[in-house]
Amino acid sequence: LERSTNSFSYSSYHTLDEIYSWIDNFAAEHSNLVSKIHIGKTFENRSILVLKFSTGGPNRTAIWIDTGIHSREWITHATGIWISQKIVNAYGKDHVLKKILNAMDIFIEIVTNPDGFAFTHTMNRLWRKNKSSQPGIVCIGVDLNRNWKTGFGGNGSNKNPCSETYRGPAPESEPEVAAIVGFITGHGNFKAMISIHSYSQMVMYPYGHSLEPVPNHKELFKLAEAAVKALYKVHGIQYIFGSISTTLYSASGITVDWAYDSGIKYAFSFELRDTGKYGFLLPASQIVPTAEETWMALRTIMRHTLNHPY
Amino acid sequence: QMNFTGDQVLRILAKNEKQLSLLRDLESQKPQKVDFWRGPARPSLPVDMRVPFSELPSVKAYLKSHGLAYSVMIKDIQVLLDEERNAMAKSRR
Repeated sequence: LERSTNSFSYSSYHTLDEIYSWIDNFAAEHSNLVSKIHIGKTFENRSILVLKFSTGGPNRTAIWIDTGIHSREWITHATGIWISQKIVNAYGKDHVLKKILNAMDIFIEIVTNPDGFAFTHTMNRLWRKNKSSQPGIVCIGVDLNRNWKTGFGGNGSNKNPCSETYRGPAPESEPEVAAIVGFITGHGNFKAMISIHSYSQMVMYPYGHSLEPVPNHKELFKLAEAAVKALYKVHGIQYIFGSISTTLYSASGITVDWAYDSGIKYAFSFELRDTGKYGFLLPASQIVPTAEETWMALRTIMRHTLNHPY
Repeated sequence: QMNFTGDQVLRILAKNEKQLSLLRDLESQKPQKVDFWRGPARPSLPVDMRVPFSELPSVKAYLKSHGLAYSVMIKDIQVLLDEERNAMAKSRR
């Protein structure tokens, strides 16, 4: 049987192998717009892959989206897949998207924590961290959303390797984080970075490690508000928004704080559905509605990024 | 696959910072036995935590003894996991 993305079910969850196979087919089928980039290897030597959506041109400004840094948040990977498909389907029909892609590139890392994700399918569905180990330490894994340089080791991260929020031995000690840092720093022209989590229905911006408002606080607040409004219009799902430390909790060494301090002004973190019935076990029937509304919020941020160059 | 039969997710609504602190203490006492799905952040936000079946009596007693109100968000995690696995298998077929 010939495999293709047409036979892929976007309304069900998939294993790492299935997603990687889909990525191969997807890039092959849409080679005019999509390419697959290998940005590194995980602790367990799995490939770290990123999809690049580009209409051409060297070193364009770019938008980064990552899903699944916490491996048990399956709705995020599924949303990343659906959104990737949406981009190729909507390009040419959606004038906003067309404008964005005619000027900027979009990068999507669908499985940001491949080792952890594989582990959720084989051993422990509720695994959150990666799978790295250190000699003499019994507990395995680092919380990849506590391993970034900005605020590393501060409030809302843990030095205990057995904690779910273990920060790791050093900033960027984890290959999954180092690969992204290397890629984004090497590229040098990212203007937005959006990291997608689940669940509690929020759109947030820096800082997580400090209660201090960022210099662009007002603009980010308004943009988060606009994103949440766009999301609400799709299925009537309400999100709250604000800075991470004032909306959710203090968290140090996180992706979007690093992004902001690295000069990426439009740094946002999403917490997708749901508010408390299924948690990380959101039924597959909610994948498409979740992705549809998330797409509108992302589109709002991407459009703003295009229209407000800096 | 690890089995989560009887594990529950409890939703706690802390009234104030002191109660949140009691929940944080619970994590530091038993980091491997209590798994926060939504950590103790602020009184306006609920706290969700997965509690293994074997720890349920002691954790519920801890919550009760400190006047922390809770509800059961997920009664048996394994039931949901079985449904999820079946749905994946069906989709694959």
